[in-house]
Amino acid sequence: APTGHRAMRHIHHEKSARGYLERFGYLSKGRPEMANLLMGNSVQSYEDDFRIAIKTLQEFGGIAVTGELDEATKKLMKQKRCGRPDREEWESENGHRK
Amino acid sequence: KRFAVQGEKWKYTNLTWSLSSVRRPSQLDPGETRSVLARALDVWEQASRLTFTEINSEEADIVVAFARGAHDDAYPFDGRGAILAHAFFPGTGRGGDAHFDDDELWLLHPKNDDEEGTSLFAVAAHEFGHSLGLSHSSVKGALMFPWYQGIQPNFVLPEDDRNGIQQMYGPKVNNRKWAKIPYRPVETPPPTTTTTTTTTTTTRRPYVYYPNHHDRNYPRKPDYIPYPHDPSRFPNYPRRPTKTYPERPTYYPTRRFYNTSEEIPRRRYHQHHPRPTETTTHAVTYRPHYPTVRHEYPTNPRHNYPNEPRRDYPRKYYPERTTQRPTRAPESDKPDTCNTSYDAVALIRGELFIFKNRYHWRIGAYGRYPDYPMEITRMWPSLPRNLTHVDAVYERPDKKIAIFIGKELYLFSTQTLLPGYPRPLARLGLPPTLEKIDAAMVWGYNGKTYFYSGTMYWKYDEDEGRVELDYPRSMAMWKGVSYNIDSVFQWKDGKTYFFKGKGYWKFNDLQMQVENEKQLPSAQYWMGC
Repeated sequence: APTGHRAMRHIHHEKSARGYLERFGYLSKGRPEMANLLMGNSVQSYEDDFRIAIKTLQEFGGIAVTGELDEATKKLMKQKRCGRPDREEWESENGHRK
Repeated sequence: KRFAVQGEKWKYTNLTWSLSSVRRPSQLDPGETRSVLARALDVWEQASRLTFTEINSEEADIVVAFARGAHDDAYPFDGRGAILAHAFFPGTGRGGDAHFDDDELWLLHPKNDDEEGTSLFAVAAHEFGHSLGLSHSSVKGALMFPWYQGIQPNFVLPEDDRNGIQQMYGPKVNNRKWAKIPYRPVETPPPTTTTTTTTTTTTRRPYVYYPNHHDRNYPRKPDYIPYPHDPSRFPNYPRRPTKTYPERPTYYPTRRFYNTSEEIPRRRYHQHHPRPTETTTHAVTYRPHYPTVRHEYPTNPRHNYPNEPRRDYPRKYYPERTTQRPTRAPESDKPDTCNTSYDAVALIRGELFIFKNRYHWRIGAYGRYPDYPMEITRMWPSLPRNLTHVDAVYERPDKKIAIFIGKELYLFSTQTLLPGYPRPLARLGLPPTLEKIDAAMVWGYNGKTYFYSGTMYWKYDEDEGRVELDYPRSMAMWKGVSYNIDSVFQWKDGKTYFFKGKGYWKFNDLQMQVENEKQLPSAQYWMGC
């Protein structure tokens, strides 16, 4: 298990990465409901979604696809870029996907 | 891996653009900036049938603006570095506009890639791709690649981007296949000739199930029917009454002998016990063998003359007013019913309420109620006395009435202000910098509550008491509706109506776009003008 400081930094990196992925359309916003968390059902899928989003970002950015928040991925997230989301698929208010 | 066409595109190929005069770059020369932007547009012009004309207007198709931090859209900038700019897909209003982060170090003529700063030409060419309807491409080296790549001398539009723009608007060469995309007609002034025209009104009024309120005979109680006339529906009628009432006793003017005390007609005390002499008590004079006199003023035998009234008489039934009656403001700002815009429109308890300035109209099944417009504070007295207007009103699913005024929310149970209100908008999860709400409604399509303000809207969770995550979103979702609307509500016909100025749009909930591109006049349909 990682030590205290490294664990905190890891959590901080993951939080900011999650915000980045949500901002640019790789992850949907919001956390799973508490009831599902207690059931233990969506924790695994929550982390799976994150891993898949990282992979999608790495593929889109043309870097090695590892699924991990490695140095190359962090460097890609810090690069200058356009503010529009990369993935424009969204759900309109009447439930139809666009 | 390839370009991505977003789906929305311009209907015409001759587009206009301008550099915003309000949000100009703070560190760059405007003239040189315009020159760089024109070069960036020329990149797309050379590869497609599009043409770009610069105009000096904020109403151009593509308006370029420079801004810092949060700038009234859902995509705030983050200072120098990271996010450089963003643009909106083709559409009305803000559609097509491009925003650049004014905190960045923009280079108008970069010498090489190692130079610190960001090439305005490279970023502008990318953003204009969004303005034309292209999304991000995963091809490294493509202009629509989301990460900044700098620009090479003698720049040529990459093949991936060329394929994308030509798929949407056609190549530069004169090809009959692409002749279907029209050229936007230039507006010309109408000819000055007098002609007689006949117009037919196709305004549809709301269907009224009862006679119009101008008919004095209505509303009225139904005509009295003593018993049902249709024996087929009411077989027990007509029939004799089930109960017979005893005959009421009559007053006998002469004395008689009675068997029981119940038959004795009742008389007043003084009639059974006449006083031997004239007596006046409690403003009543009894005199034997004369009718009783009820005086207008009580008399006091200690006064100098008979029937002198008491000093505390005459007196009014109600005491004199000791407090001052509150003065009402003059009604000089009463709006014209048939020629005005609306501040808010809401369906409350099945009746339509329209708000403007300090007044409101109430429209029921019989049409407009008489004596309206009436001051809002007469219906909701707990609102501030110095109220000038309301921003938005809607009836919540729990039948409470929410009224937005500035940065506060007032919640009423019919006419009573609930404890804990007014509340600031920030308590609902809205941004603290939000000055006001333009409109609010419960959308019947999904039963959710929506708040609209400026170019954004939020979805509000009535159970949580806060707006949902992933909001605000752009008003462009509601296709065809302008920004900064006045009001919105869902009418009994199940359609959603957006109001702005003196007109309204009818919205199709399934297609998520307006049914009429041009606004229809509100007064004729809603006020019965």
